[in-house]
Amino acid sequence: MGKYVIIIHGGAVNTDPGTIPPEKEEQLKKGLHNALTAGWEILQRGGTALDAVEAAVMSLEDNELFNAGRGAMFNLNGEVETEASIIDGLTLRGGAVSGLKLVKNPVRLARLVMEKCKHTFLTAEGAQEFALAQGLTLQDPSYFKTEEQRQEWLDIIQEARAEHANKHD
Amino acid sequence: TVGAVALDQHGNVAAATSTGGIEGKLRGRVGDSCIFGGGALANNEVCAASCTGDGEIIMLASLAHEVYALRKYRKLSITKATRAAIEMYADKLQGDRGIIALDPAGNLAIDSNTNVMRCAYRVDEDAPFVTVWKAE
Repeated sequence: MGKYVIIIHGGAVNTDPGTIPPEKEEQLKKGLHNALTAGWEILQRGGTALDAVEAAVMSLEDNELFNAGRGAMFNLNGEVETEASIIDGLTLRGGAVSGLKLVKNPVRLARLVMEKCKHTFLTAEGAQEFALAQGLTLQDPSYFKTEEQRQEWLDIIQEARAEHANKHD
Repeated sequence: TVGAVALDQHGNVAAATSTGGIEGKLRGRVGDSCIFGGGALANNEVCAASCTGDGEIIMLASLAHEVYALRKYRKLSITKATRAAIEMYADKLQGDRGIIALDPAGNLAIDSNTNVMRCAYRVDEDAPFVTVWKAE
C-alpha cells in the first residue's frame, strides 16, 4: 500500500488581521482539524480518495464558520444558494450541482449525481428534486443562515441603498 | 469556499469543492466551485486541485485546469505549477486566488495571493498541519 495524503482548504481572502481575533482563529483551526481528520481516517483505513474528500468537505459544510452549506453567504435577496463539485481521478467521472437552497450537503449531492445520474451537472429545482429522489437530507432555509452572514448581508444592502441614494439630488 | 484533495493508498486522487458563493451576489449566479477545471479537477495521471477565491476570475482563468496543464505539458512540479497558476493573467484577472493541489506521488502544494489561506494537510501518519494565515 502506498503513501496517502489529504489537503483541505476553508477559503482564501485578503483581510485585515484584526478581523480574525485569536478566539476565532482557534475555532477556525479546530474546524479545519476536524475536517482533515474526517478525511484522513478514511485514507488511513485504506479507503478511497473520493470518500475522503467527500467526508472532509461535508465536515466543513456542516460548520457555520465556513462559507459552504450552513454559514453560506446570502445573495442579494437574502437567500442562500450553494454549489459543489466532486471528481474521481481514477475514472475521470464527476458530478456538480448549483443553485441549491435546501440541500444540507451539496458535495454529497454532487457525488450522487456522479454515481446515479445520467447527467453530470444539475441545477436549482432539478437538483433538489434529484436530492429528494435519492433520499438526501433537506433543511429549512433558516438552517443555512447565520447571524454573522445576515449582518454582512444587511451591511451590503444598506451600502447599496446609500450609493443609489447618492446618485440623486 | 471549502475544498479537499486526496491521494489514497491505492494511488488514486480525487478533488471536491463546495461554496455558498459571494455575499450579495445576484440570484442565480454560478461560481467556480461547481465548474470542472475551474474550481476543481482530478486526474490520476497528473494531479488533483481545488480552488478558492474570486469565482469570476477563477472560471475565466480555468484555474484548476491551469495547474493540470502546467504539470502535464510543461512538466512543472506541483509546487511550481500551482505558483504559476496563481500568477497567471494576474494583470488582467485581478482577485483573490488560492489553490491546494497534489500529484500522484503525494507531493503537495498550497498557495495563494492572499494573506489568509485557511488550510490543513496530513501525510501518512505524520502530525497534521493546520493554519489560517498563509505566512505561517
